[in-house]
Amino acid sequence: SGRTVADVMEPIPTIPAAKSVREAAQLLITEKWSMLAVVDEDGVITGVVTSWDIARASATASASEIPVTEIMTKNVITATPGDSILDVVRKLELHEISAMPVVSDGEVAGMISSDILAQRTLYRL
Amino acid sequence: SGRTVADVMEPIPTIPAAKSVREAAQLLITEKWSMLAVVDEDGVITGVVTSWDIARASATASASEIPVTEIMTKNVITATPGDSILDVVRKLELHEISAMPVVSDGEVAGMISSDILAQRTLYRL
Ligand SMILES: C[S@@+](CC[C@H](N)C(=O)[O-])C[C@H]1O[C@@H](n2cnc3c(N)ncnc32)[C@H](O)[C@@H]1O
Ligand SMILES: C[S@@+](CC[C@H](N)C(=O)[O-])C[C@H]1O[C@@H](n2cnc3c(N)ncnc32)[C@H](O)[C@@H]1O
Repeated sequence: SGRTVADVMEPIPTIPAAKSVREAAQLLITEKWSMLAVVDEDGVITGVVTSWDIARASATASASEIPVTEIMTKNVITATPGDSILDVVRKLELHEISAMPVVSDGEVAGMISSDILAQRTLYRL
Repeated sequence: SGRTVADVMEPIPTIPAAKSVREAAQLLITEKWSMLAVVDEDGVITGVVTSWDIARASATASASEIPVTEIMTKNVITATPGDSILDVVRKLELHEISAMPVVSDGEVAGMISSDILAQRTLYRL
C-alpha cells in the first residue's frame, strides 16, 4: 500500500487541444478514469477535462463541435510524485475535485484520483 | 472515522424519470457528488445517472431532449447501511464505478462514493 503519490499514480490520457468536445466525450467514455489532460502541439498540458465539463456543455446546449479548449479548466490543480496521500486528499476536498494530474519537472507523469486512492490506499478496515 | 456505510453516507439527489437528459445534466452540475437516482412517481428508484452517461449521450450525438430513462443504468449496484467500507471498496472496484445508492428496506437512504470514502475514511498516512 502506498505512502506517496508515486506509489499509486496511474497513466493519464491526453487529448490534443484542437479536438472537439464530442471527440473528448468519445475518448473519456473509453477510459477507466474520468479525466483527460489537454495538450498543445509540444505535449504541454494546457487544461483538464472531466465528464463534469461535458455535462455542463450538454446542460447549456453548447455545440459539441466546439474545441475542447472552450470547456476545459485551464487553472489546473496538480500533485507531485512526492506528495503524501494526506496532502492529496486535502487538496481534492478543498477544490471539490476527484482527480489531479501529477507533474514532475514540468512534465505530466500521471494522475491520482479518489477512485485510485480508495482502491489502492484505503487501509483495510 | 467510519466503519460502516451508515457512518459516512451522504444524501443522494433524485430526478423524476420524465425529465430530459438536458435537465439531468443541469441538475448534476449543481450537485456536489456526480450521481442522480432516477425515481418513478412513487419515489421508487428505477436507475442511476452519472456524468459519464451524459458524456456518452454527447459522444453519440443523442438529442438532449430524450428522457433520462434512455441513458440511465437500470441494473443498479447498491450498498446497505450496514456494509463495511471494505465491502464498498471491493464492489466499486469490481464494477468500475465511483458511487452507489444506499438502500435500506427497499428505500433509498443515501449514497456512498470513492470521493466520500477518500475524505471520510482514509486513515491518515
Ligand atoms: C468542481 S468539480 C465537481 C465534479 C467532480 N468532482 C470533478 O472533479 O469533475 C468539476 C470541475 O472541476 C474541474 N476539475 C476537476 N479536476 C481538476 C483539477 N485537477 N484541476 C483543475 N480543475 C479540475 C473540472 O474540469 C470541472 O470543471
Ligand atoms: C463503468 S462507470 C465508469 C465511470 C465512472 N467510474 C462512473 O462511475 O460513472 C460508468 C457507468 O457506470 C454506471 N454506474 C455508475 N454507478 C453505478 C451504480 N451504482 N450502479 C449501476 N451502474 C452504475 C453509470 O450509469 C455509467 O453508465
